[in-house]
Amino acid sequence: MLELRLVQGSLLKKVLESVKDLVTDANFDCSATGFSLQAMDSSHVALVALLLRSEGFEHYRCDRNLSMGMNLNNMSKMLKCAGNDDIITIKADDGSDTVTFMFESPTQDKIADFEMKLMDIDSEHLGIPEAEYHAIVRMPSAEFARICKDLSSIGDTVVISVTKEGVKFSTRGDIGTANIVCRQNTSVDKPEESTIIEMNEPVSLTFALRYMNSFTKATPLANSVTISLSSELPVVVEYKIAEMGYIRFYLAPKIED
Amino acid sequence: GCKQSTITKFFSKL
Repeated sequence: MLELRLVQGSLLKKVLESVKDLVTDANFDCSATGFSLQAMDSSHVALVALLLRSEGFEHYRCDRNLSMGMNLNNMSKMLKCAGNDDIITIKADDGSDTVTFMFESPTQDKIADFEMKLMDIDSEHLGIPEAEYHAIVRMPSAEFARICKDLSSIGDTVVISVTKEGVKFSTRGDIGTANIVCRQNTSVDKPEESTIIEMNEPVSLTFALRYMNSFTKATPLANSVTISLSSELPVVVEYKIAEMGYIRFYLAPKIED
Repeated sequence: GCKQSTITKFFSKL
């Protein structure tokens, strides 16, 4: 028996919007720790890892570990029927091939339940090693989204370089080149508007902008985004989900032939 | 030119 009651149902709606274009089908895993997902895109270039900790739910009952295979497009269709202020409860019985999403309006005057068919998905979990990153950049998520969108109108790939000068996003295409440098800026009043660059070593990596743009669909989840770079590893683009957990996107770099 | 690598090159299956 599984019953997870999320008062801020809009978080789940936003999570789905941020992953449904990257991943078609995925297993949601439910355990005492929380509600989680790990999935790769079909070409195995990007990986998404989501965690919503059990403490973040108003009610969290998960009698045994359960993995529920869902088509994310269908799940998104159902969650779009929930109001932004609705409380969302996810329910499933042991051995059932369906999951139920219950939506309650804040004033309790409207209660809806949507039952969705589950599916069997063969998915392999990958071990994500703890890593020391050469550089970690924290910046406003809207700024990062703007940069990725702007650069993708010029080129297909972005070179992200961190030096003591700041973080540079560069692209080149048929019509020309573009470079955007963001410097550390902690003087702003609001911490979520600051840009903080921690650099152990200079690093420069190339990534496909198509994936970066897809990750920025998570922008409504957090004011800040953290970009962790190391020359031997996929970049990690992390959006913290307030008091609940995170959504992390891993993207494999483009490597010189 | 640059070649796209994959996640499975870096992270192994559990």
